[in-house]
Amino acid sequence: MGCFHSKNVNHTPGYEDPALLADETPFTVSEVEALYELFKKLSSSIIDDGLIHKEEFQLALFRNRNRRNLFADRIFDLFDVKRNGVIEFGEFVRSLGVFHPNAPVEEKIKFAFRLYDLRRTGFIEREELKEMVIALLHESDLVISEDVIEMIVDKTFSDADTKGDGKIDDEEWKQFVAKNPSLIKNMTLPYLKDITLAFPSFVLSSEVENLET
Amino acid sequence: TAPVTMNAFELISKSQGLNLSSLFEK
Repeated sequence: MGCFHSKNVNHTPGYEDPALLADETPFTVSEVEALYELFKKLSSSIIDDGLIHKEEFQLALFRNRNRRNLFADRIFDLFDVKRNGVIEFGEFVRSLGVFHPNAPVEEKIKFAFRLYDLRRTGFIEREELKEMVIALLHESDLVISEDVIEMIVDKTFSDADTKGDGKIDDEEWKQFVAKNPSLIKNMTLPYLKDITLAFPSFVLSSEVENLET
Repeated sequence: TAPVTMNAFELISKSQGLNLSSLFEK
């Protein structure tokens, strides 16, 4: 038993104190420690350097390291806050915090907006929406004609772009999500509430005095 | 059938790339 307890645990580069991360996110210290186990697994699946590379992210999502997907790319880019091509532990925890069932809905709405603002202009533009619909169709078995795609995009855009200026801003997006709450359903991962059961952290539990009850 | 009346964002949100639950599968 004692042999598992070590204060000199080798942490990955970019490791951050679980107590600090727990302060900034909806996670408890134990949950952050459990996420560290998941992080170590994901970040060593191809290159064992303690950082999640895009191929490792794709491998975890699709069981295929080479499967490119517009939306997975966007998620990766948003998680990679420093924009250095890899996801560090702190970035991983803070970003996943948005997907926690207890995270504020406003954060989920903002994250989804940034996700769909492909070109980072501060707006979701019609062409971006069309590009995303086409990308979705490519990855599914749905075959829809160009005309119908245009109709779907037009209808959605006119519903969301209430100011009628040809782009959806964050305020319009917020109102649109309020009318269509299912749009951010995928921004909540109920699994995060059970993360300590899935990844019990026997080793790290000795490192932080966990004051949660 | 073609989901003409479907919300485009609703369609997009079904992407497997947005389904992060697979990250937790063992």
